[in-house]
Amino acid sequence: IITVNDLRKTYTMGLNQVHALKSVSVAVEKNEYVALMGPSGSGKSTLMNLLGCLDTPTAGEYILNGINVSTMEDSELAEVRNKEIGFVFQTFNLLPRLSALENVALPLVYNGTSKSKRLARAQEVLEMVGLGDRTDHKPNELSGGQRQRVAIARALVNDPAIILADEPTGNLDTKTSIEIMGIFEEIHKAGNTVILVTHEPDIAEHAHRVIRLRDGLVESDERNENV
Amino acid sequence: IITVNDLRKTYTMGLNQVHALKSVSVAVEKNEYVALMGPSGSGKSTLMNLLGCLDTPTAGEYILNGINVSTMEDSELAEVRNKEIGFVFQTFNLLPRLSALENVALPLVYNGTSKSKRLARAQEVLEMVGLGDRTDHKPNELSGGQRQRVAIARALVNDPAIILADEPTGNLDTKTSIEIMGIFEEIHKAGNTVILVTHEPDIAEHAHRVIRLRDGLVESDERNENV
Ligand SMILES: Nc1ncnc2c1ncn2[C@@H]1O[C@H](COP(=O)(O)OP(=O)(O)OP(=O)(O)O)[C@@H](O)[C@H]1O
Ligand SMILES: Nc1ncnc2c1ncn2[C@@H]1O[C@H](COP(=O)(O)OP(=O)(O)OP(=O)(O)O)[C@@H](O)[C@H]1O
Ligand SMILES: [Mg+2]
Ligand SMILES: [Mg+2]
Repeated sequence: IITVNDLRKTYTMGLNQVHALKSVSVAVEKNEYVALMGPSGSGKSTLMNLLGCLDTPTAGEYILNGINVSTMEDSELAEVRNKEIGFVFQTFNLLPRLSALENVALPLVYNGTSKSKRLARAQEVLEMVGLGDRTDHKPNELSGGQRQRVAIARALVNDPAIILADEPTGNLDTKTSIEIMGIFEEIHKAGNTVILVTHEPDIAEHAHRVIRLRDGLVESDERNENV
Repeated sequence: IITVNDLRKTYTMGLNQVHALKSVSVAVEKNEYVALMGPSGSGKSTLMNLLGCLDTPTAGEYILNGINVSTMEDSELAEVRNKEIGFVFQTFNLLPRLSALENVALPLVYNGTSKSKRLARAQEVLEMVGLGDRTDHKPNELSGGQRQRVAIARALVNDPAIILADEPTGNLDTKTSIEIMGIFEEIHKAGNTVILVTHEPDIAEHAHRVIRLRDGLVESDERNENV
């Protein structure tokens, strides 16, 4: 479902170049469950942003569902981002003036769902992540872990085929993490593809495959024997 | 060094009241090393913000270094916040238009340190957290774990007597977490007081005492037997 070949991302800062991804080649099948790990600064979020069509590579190709992403029109890309992919950002990226409910309903606004259906669906997903009593709070009226769960709920609201979650449990206590991992398990069992960045081995244990990055390169790519 | 008696914090939202802290009474001695734990939404950041003089309680008293904080003048409070307390925010709170170096040097601007001394000290602390080669990057040109480390460096730059760190390793891989915990160990050995919020038991292991919150109340407060 996802193939990247010799993917590169370089940032230019004045006279310096930062090679965030030097060359990444990876193939992910439909319905795989992949954990992406590696040191701070090794390129995980950069790779996730490219996979989520939120950014374009400096070089290399990205083939999603058989289509070369660089050949897609902007409108086509927007539709893929909205319907096919659910993205949980490492820094949440919630809109500060909207309530939790409105933030979660936003992807449904873009695909033309009726207002009552949007709010009902957003309510449902917020209850799933344990925030049924916080729907009217704005992001600055929520705890760190609650904001993280709103970001997760927003990624799930459109029932996407591919979940890209960048450190989804970084701000969660053990019990809440287990509940969130349970949700990802169900999404995976339903036939969807899950790629999550984590630095916690306990979280990576849930995945079938672990890809490790180091300095913008794939250091290892292994089946998880225990699953 | 820190005493709170029947501390309360209530947020009012329209007709609703959210009791973030219902009643917290705790005493922390000089040179203690405390881990603050508890479920997402239990009041940890709220308590940290009160201890860091970043917010005022709805009721109860906070005595810092023998002085009742509610009796302090604004200028006195600002001086305490700048010189006595180093605060690592759960959501980093870096200034987006300043480089990492400028962000870290900011507390030194407020206490009148000369420019060359500020930049030298900021450079020193950034090297300590492994970011010597990222000093000119702005926050949006840094990875999540790098931003977290800039926030940590900024909290340390003034050599404060009290470190309040709200989930300082949430975005860090294991190796980098160990390096950061090593820094906190040294700060503690130097005679300072460290209070850190974490949801990771491995991180809490470094502390001498673990205070657990649940629903805005202290659920348990115990010595760490293994240390
Ligand atoms: N400004 C606010 N208005 C209303 N409610 C708030 C506000 N800030 C926080 N809260 C609520 O107060 C409670 C405690 O929040 P707090 O940020 O202290 O939790 P926490 O223990 O730090 O959680 P986490 O582990 O998720 O960071 C939460 O339930 C939150 O929804
Ligand atoms: N806009 C940018 N300009 C310059 N350098 C950047 C930019 N964005 C990221 N970088 C650099 O690219 C490298 C990879 O960043 P990335 O965010 O992908 O790391 P990461 O693996 O997600 O790290 P973490 O675990 O800390 O979140 C980092 O060293 C970072 O400093
Ligand atoms: Mg990242
Ligand atoms: Mg918090």
